[in-house]
Amino acid sequence: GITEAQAQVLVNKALKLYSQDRTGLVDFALESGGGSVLSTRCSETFETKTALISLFGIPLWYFSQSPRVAIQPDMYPGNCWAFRGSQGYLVVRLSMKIQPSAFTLEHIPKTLSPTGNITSAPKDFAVYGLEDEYQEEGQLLGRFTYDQEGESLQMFHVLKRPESAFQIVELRIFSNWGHPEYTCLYRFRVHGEPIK
Amino acid sequence: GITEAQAQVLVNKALKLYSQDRTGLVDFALESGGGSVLSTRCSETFETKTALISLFGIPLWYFSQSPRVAIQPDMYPGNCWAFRGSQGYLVVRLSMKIQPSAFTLEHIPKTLSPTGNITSAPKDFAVYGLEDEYQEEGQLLGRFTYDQEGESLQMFHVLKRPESAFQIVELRIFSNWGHPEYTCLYRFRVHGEPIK
Amino acid sequence: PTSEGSCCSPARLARTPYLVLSYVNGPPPI
Repeated sequence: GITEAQAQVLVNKALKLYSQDRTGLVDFALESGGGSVLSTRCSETFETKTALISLFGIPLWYFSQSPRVAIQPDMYPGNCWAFRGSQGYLVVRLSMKIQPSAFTLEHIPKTLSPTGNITSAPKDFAVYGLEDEYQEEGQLLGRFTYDQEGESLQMFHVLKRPESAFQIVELRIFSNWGHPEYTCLYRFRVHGEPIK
Repeated sequence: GITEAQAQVLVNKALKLYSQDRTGLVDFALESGGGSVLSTRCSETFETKTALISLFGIPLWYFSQSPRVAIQPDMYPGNCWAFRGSQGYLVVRLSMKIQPSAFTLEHIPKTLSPTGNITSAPKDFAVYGLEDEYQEEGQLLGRFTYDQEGESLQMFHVLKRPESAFQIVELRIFSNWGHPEYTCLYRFRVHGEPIK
Repeated sequence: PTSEGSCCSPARLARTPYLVLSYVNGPPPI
């Protein structure tokens, strides 16, 4: 058994980590921190033409989430970048040059999905380090699989510490969990060590 | 030792407090609750001309955070008001006239800072109660120091309960933790008792 | 959608109807 004081320490420690963006790790992809989306290569945003913005009853435009939401922290259902099909690309410029050590992929939990499933979640993906944004094949940093039965937030560690440092990374998604029309990317984070 | 039920109560209590804006206290400076930024006196926003907003490849403007973010709850890295140098002023009109009892200053934790330090955090500061926004020297409510080795959220209590109530307060920052160019103010809160 | 391997040349977000934010002069104040 533990004492009340020990339990309080445990709880405080857990809340502290939770309050530190849930990971306690710097996210070098975060837009407000200096990250930016450079390109989505040949993937296209899935335009549903479903969210209509109007003023005084006059329809103005259809709204859809831009790829930038993938490096923004809002995780509410719908605040994802949806690309057509199950193969997508996201080229991100990090806030600084780092030696990447891990990546975090997040999706909404099934409990919050109105459909009861998360078939639009990414499945197999890879991350590459690029020398510049025009490089077509960068250095493979790892191939991973987001598990739809796992936690909402999943972290994937680079197996072999890269020799080079990168300021540009490419997230390549190869498949999703079954959605026939689109894949939703909620948030992608990049962790690592800044070069001295 | 404590029982599982007792531990559960402890956890629920901690989560409840966390969900109540982490303090369980009214923030009379909060913008959405009725607070507003009146002035920054002679401090100037540190313009980096670094965050360029474009549309269809056409540059539109440079974005920088306004002083209003200091009374908004978004605490992600970068969502701070940066003023040039280490001396800054923020004059805030509270949502109602109160007898101030405490102030909260927040900064991002070091663990989330891409630079690994929080030299841009405020250090010595004071809070004054003003009769009106043009008053140059208000009533000193307290002089405090934000500790860069302390918790991310720090609360400072007014030593002597003020006789007067105020609807306008001035936050005066005198120094920071070493950043040579700017100081970043993430969030400033004002707590107290509304007058009857 | 292309198969695994190289994709077409990078299509910058300039062709999309979204406001694009790019950092052109160093990192923002943090």
